Amino acid sequence: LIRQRDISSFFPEI
Amino acid sequence: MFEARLIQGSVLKKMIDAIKDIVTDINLDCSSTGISVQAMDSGHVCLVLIELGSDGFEPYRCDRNITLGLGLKALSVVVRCANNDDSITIKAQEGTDNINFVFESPNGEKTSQFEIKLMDIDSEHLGIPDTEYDSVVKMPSHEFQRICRDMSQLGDSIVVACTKDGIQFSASGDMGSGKINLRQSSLVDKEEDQINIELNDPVHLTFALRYLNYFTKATPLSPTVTLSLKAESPLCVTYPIGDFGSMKFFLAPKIDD
Repeated sequence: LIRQRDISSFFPEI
Repeated sequence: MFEARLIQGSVLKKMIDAIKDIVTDINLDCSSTGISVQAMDSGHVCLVLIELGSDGFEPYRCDRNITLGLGLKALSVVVRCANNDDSITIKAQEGTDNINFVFESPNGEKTSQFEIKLMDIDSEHLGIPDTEYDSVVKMPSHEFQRICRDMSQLGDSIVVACTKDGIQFSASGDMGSGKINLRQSSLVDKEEDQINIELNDPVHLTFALRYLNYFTKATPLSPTVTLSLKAESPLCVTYPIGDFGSMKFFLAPKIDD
């Protein structure tokens, strides 16, 4: 299974 | 009062063309140092970051930090009314809910004015840290566009692998498979034709071609593109905008579960 991660999970929210 | 005049209005047209298939609304964050835009696609798979320094505009005036929310559909309609050699001035008064666009022909004989209603766009703001990438590859932007287009004939995903031998793009599907290898250039006449590969660590990542093909809509902005890769991290695809800005696209890798 190939999954596409949410881009926002890689960067901190400011 | 916010006012920014871009001598080469065609740059704004190209920027909007590059992102209008990915995002529907954008916030222009304007400050004394310039304009920045951060936006994600509706599926939160990719992130667009545009940074334009104030030195790219003449004049540039931003009395107070201001966020201007715009629908890309309206923006796209308006900028299409500008000729490629027109200058474009963006103006916004504090306290109003409109943004103004003024187009001027080079000889000053024709001026056009348009107004767009501002929108209140609620978007999360992410911090993009400086990253030490495993590999940074600079190549002609038309070459990257061609590779993405060709590979998408074969499959939905592209595997990008950087090693000491160069960078390899590969894709496979029901029909078959393909591989394209690029090596660092030795001697080229024009710097923009150069392929430059910086390798700190070998890296191997898989990405959705659909998004890469969206990103290559920015090709008219710059003769070169830079791919920055790091294991288990988003790919960063950077198109410089003149010598005063850049358009960056971040794409989350596909992960085998």
